[in-house]
Amino acid sequence: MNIFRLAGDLSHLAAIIVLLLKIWKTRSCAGISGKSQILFALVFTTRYLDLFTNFISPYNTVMKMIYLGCAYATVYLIYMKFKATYDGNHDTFRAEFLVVPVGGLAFLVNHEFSPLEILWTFSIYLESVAILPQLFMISKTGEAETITTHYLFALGMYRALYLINWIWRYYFENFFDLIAIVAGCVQTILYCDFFYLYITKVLQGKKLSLPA
Amino acid sequence: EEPEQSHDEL
Repeated sequence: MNIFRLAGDLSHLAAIIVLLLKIWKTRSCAGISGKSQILFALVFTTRYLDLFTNFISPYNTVMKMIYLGCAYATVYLIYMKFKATYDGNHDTFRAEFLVVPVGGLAFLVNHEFSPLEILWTFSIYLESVAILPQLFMISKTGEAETITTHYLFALGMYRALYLINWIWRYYFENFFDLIAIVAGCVQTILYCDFFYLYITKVLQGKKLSLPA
Repeated sequence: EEPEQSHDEL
């Protein structure tokens, strides 16, 4: 465990909790893509099956359980409790266009052709693109609430910090996982445009809105 | 020989 990875994990946790609190406090999930949240719940479910087979550390187990619990709680709030506020008309990204190719790729390119390993690989690939329905929704409505942009920023920071973590691990632990690194790079690149808008607009106190 | 993947990250 190095400082970049810990900061990345905490940034990820902050993102998840900011989103949950936003929905809970405002009693509304307007502007949030339910599809992205379902994809994240699927990512955690398929990746953390090793909770049953492989113990790594108390930290690892607890964090996995928190991520899983929060992901399902978020999906529950969007599709059940505050369903009336869900912006389904704007959440029109076709999630199957992500899940099907990613599933195929996980079958073809993996470390080991075993069920758990394929599911792990699927989760890594899927995570890298799971935010697309949310970014698509923002580009469609042309704006995002400030708190939603904080959520996205924390989520993007988590990925950027993980990239630094992998550079660190490569040099100091001689560790590298090519699948995770390539997917992590793709995921971070998807956030670049958003990072630019966040820094030039939201941090200057302006609302994030895109030109028509 | 490929090292076994441990997946110790979140």
